[in-house]
Order: sequence, then structure tokens, then C-alpha cells
Amino acid sequence: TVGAVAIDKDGNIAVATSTGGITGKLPGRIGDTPLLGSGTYADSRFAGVSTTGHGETIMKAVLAHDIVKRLEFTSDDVQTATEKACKAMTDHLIGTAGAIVIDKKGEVGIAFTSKKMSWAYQKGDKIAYGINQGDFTEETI
Amino acid sequence: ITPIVLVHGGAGDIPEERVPGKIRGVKLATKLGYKKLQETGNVLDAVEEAVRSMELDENFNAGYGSVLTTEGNVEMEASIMHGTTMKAGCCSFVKDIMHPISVARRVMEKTVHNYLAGDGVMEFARNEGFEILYPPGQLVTDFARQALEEWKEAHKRGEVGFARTEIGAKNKYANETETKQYGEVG
Repeated sequence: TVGAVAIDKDGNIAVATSTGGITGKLPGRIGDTPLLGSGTYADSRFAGVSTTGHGETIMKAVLAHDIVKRLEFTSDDVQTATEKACKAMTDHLIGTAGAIVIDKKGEVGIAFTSKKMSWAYQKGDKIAYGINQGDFTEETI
Repeated sequence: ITPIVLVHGGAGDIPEERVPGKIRGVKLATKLGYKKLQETGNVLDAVEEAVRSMELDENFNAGYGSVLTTEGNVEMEASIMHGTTMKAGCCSFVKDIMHPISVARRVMEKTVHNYLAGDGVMEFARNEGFEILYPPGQLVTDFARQALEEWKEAHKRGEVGFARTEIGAKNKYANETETKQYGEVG
């Protein structure tokens, strides 16, 4: 699965997610990616989220919507909300996943309970990226 | 607010040999998405551009490089949403189209619906001028084909299924009890 979240100078947020699914899926299987609230969700009042990982688990957790609602109803910052939502999902449903988030202030949240998740973002002339837990490399373009 | 484009290229048990390609791909996607945002000022253009970049890249499970069904076919899905207008477009069972994300955007912009699937989305895409690749199967990569063969062998041995939540019951954070992945998860 691949996904992207963007915010402009006025605080407009958009999200896009695309996937081939899971190897060996039955023909006709639908995953989390096209389901609003699971694989993709955007509400510029709070945040935009794209998720990736075990679709059957993400669908049951409604992960993208969960993250946005945590930002709406708790005082957690975006990184904390993203980590808590992914952790809660895996604690309850075992399956693993990750999410990328930009909140209304333009802050970034990146978390995953899977072994790896490749991610990158550009802000001004800086690009940050990583793939393993704890990775953070920043380069100037 | 400082504009940002943030991307992911999938999560899971990514083999080390796939890591460099993933890193290259997400950095490129971010740059292209950010460039598009600067050019048009439109966040939808930015996220679509970033995703299109990864749909072209066989290092990712989307577009060219998508994983395979049990029958060896590519069936893709995509969604796009604007957080200010709350407009959205989604699609499933997209076949032989390089950029499902652009189909999803067109669903958002050209229909009164949120979600099209199956024969309907293919007819819609055809009518909207999307190229349907012919002959079928051009999005299938050797990596995806090999992953499916490995999955089938493991499935025969009863080592894989869709019940990862049960198989990996001891696993809280993707540690050693997680089941082996074949290809990539969604």
C-alpha cells in the first residue's frame, strides 16, 4: 500500500491511498484502503490520515478515523495520538499496521506496530525519511 | 502553516533487499508531490502526484508491482479525500489501469457517489478515457508472481492464511512471533 497526506499554507488537508491488497487474497476481497475512515480520512478541522498494514485489522479498528477522533476529543499531540491508536489496535486485535498523519497545525505523526514502514516528508527545503522503528534521517535539498 | 507532503510506502516485514528501493521511492514521491503542491497550490494534486509516483514503481504494492490474488491477477483499490470539502472518491476491483488513484479522484469529481467498484468502475474508467492496458497482466511483476508461489506453498503447509491475528497471538509489536509475509500486506 502507498499513501500521501498534504497540507497547504491555508490548512487545507488532502489524503490519498492506493494498494494492490494482500498476497493470496481471494478475488473480490476488499481491504481497508478504499474505506473512508479505515485506510483514508481527512478533515481539515483536525487532521488527515493514510494507513497501511493488515487490512482486516485496520478495518475493524477504523484506524484513520480513530486517530482523527483522538485529536478531536483528547489533548494528545499528533504523534502521541497516532502511536496510541496503532498500539490500541494491535493490543486488541493483534494485527499490525501503521499510519501517517498531518494535523491542522501542520504537525506530523508517524507510527507503526509492524516491523517496518517506509515514510518520507518534505517541509520547505528539508526531507525526512525512515523505515525502521526510531529511524529519522533529515536531508537538505 | 508551512506546507508539507508526507508519504508512506507500506508497512510490514519488508525484506532488507527491498529497503533501498523503498527509501528511494518514498523520497521521490515526496519531492514530486511537494513540487506539484508548489505549482498548483492544490493539496489534491499533491497527494495524487505522490501516489502516482509510487504506483509506477515496482518497489511498492500499488499499480505496477501490486500483489496478486489466488488466481494470479491484480485487483487494485484506492481512495482520495479532501478534508475541507469532505469530498471523497474510492474504487475497488480496478484492473489493468496504471493509476487507480486517478480513477478514485475522477469518481470524486465526476460522480455523485463516493465509491465505485467492479464492472461499474471499469466502465466508468473506460468512459473517462483511462487507458485499459492490453493484453491484461502488464502490472504483474516477477516479485509479485514469486511471492504468490511462495504463499501457495506455505498455504499448502497450513502456515499462512488470513488469520494473522490468531497466528500471531503473542505478537504485540511485530516481534518474532509474527507470521512470515509473502509479498506485502495491504
